[in-house]
Amino acid sequence: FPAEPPRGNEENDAKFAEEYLKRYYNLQNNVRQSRKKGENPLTLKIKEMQQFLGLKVTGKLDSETMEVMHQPRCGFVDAGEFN
Amino acid sequence: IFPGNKGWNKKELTYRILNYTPDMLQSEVDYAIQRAFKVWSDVTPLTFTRIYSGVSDIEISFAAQVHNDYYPFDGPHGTLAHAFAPSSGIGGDAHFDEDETWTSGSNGYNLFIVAAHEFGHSLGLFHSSDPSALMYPTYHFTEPSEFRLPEDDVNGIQSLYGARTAPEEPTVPEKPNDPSTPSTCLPNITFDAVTTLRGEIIFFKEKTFWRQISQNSEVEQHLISTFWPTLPNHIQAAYEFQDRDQVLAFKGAKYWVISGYEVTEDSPKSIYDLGFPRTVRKVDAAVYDDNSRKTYFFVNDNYWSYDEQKQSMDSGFPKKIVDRFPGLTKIRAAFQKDGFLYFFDGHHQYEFSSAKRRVTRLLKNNSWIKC
Repeated sequence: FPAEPPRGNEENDAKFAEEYLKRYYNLQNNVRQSRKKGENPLTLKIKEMQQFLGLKVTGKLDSETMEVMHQPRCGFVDAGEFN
Repeated sequence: IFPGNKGWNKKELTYRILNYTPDMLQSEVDYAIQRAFKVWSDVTPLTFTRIYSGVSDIEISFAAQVHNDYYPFDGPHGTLAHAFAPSSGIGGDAHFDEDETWTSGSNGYNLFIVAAHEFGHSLGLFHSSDPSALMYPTYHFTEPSEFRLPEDDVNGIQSLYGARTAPEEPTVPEKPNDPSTPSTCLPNITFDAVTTLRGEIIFFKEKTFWRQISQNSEVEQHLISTFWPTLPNHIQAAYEFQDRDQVLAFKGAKYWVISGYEVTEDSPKSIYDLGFPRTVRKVDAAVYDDNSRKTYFFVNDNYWSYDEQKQSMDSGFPKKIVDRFPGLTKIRAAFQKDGFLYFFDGHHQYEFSSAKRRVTRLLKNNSWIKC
């Protein structure tokens, strides 16, 4: 079995991104189910993350965004509450 | 900085190393931690004193997975470390993920680099959105001996604690021939960047540059700030593109355009506008090659090819330096002269024929300079 899910698969990318955004951008649980009027919370968090990291703000999990998400990093949250 | 947190209200801080990683010698850990604090004490009035018992301001520990702070680590890779903003209790403490492989070199995660970042948090700095800053959230290896605290981090920490006051204020203006200024005649001289400029050769080193106007003239040495007040010190790469009468000078994720002899008003610009991915945090060297009519950018052991006509990066890059430039693996400075490329790495200079695709001569680093 592969140690990590293969990269470049849309489903895996979405799951990985969701976990990443929960950890560092205070994305709330069940974002896929909580879609109401307006933009998806996941899209908003992707945009927030892209803006913070100086990436092109697309709201999409493009290759550059995924590449940065996969980089090793500091565990301090970039947004949300500070305890 | 952290919202609502103005940092420590004292200048003399203590730290304690609670435990060690088995990945490194204890003396290596001690040294990495000490150096990481020095990064911040060099530019502020802060002092850091190690204590061995009692509770310090900044408690340093290695731990894996759940470790009693509600921020569990996640196994190898991913999150490497975290630290808390200044306050009592857990405030200021820095935790390093023991599931990582820690090192004093580059094979694994360099403890000095990660600790320097975490101590930024311990002192009150939040993450930076400047990709060349130490406080940018993602890890980027830099050779510790070449590490210099980027400007964004200096500005951040000095906004909290002020600048370090020098023991003595200089009474005369700074001159390029001060005793601390490097001399080109030293046999082991290295350069930060080299470029041609309207027929001259410019060698950048720290806050100065040498200007070799012609082969027969004596070299001139100047402060960068005297010639180009808006250009930073410690330029890391530079190249001339004669068709536009421009020199591009690089530092971190920014570059400055010198048009003729003047720095353009829209400088600095972002290297990402040239087509670099965000994983690139600095450029080691750059050169325009007349033979292939391409600009080459060198980053670690990779290179990119840039098309000046299309003003875009060629596809299929980066590639390994050694694949296009046999005999070379890393390039720290480069320039082109009389159809040859000249590459600098450490104390070596290589003359490279782009047409023959091979190194044709090995030269001394200071061979172009008449002292």
